[in-house]
Amino acid sequence: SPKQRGRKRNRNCRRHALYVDFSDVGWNDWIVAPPGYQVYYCHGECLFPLADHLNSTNHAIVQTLVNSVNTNIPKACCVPTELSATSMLYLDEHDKVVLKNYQEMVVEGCGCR
Amino acid sequence: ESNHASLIPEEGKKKAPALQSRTAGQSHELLRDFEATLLHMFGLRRRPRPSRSATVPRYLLDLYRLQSGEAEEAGTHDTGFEYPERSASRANTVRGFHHEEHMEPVHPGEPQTKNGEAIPLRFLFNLSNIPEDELLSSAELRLFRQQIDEAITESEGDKDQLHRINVYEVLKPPRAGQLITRLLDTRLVRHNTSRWESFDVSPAVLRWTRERLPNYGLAVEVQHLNQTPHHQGRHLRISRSLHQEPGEDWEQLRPLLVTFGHDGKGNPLTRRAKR
Repeated sequence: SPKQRGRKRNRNCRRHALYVDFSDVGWNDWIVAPPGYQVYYCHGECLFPLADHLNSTNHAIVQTLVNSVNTNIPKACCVPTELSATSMLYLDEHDKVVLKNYQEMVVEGCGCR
Repeated sequence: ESNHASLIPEEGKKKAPALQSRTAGQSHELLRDFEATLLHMFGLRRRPRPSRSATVPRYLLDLYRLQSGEAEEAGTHDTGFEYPERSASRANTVRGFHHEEHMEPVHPGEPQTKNGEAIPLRFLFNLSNIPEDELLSSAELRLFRQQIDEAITESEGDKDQLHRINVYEVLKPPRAGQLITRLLDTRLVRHNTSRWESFDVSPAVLRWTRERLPNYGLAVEVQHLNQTPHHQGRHLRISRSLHQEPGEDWEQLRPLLVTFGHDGKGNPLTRRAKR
């Protein structure tokens, strides 16, 4: 049912947004810009990569495949697969202003690996 | 998956859904972890507690807005602003320094001159807080030129508007009134505009930071070509006491040393279009 399918989709590995507004957490006195940080992270299940509808075609082959899975092998992990840079303007502990750029800071995409 | 890849540390992820449901204890703990990761990423030992007097130079704010694509997105790109492409393309860290004002000789109201000749003003910048692993590639000294009142300038000839600005490296500890210097950059300017001038002081700053040679500061000399006394020293904002206009924000107009460096983590500050 669409409802059930919806719930199942949400459990799969995907990118979750978690915005940290620096003024909410009192960091805006030392972080000048940006005003907040879009902290995406990857979370969710990595199911065996066989889509359900395959199950209805070559039934015997799919059953062989699914039943031949070695359960001792650890599941795939839900990890970032594409990252982008971000820069921040902040005051350091000596009241000096620093503009720093960091590669691989923002998660753009997630996947099972 | 390095810690940088997702700023929510591993143990934080499991709490994240709880954060959505805003359980105070967990969200506080999660944010503390997040802050620790952020501080580590910036190479800071503890959370900075800036003093009230801390000023963010407009230049660095503009650099940030242009580099992050924010200015482009907001359509507020100031066309007069020259993005330092060459310096920024080799750096992932830009730092701004104001000079140690308490080291300035106490100024009477008028510029220092000797036999009508301007004498250079010395500026000492404390660069000792630049981390060892940050390799500087360039540095610029930014000086603000204040337009001299129209009424006076119209009555003068062309040559009378010219000032020569010389920027020196101070090579020896200054003795009474005498500076041993080496010229780093020079420029001839007309005093009928107000704008920032950028001087390349990389040779000196790289000697102080990379080669650990003693830093005796920089010296700035402004010569009005026609030696007109009332113009001498009026055009460049290089000292708090000299001719401060009412309501002028000295903190935003004072000389600014900007260093461009790279600490080996991540790519340079090339301008990005906002995603």
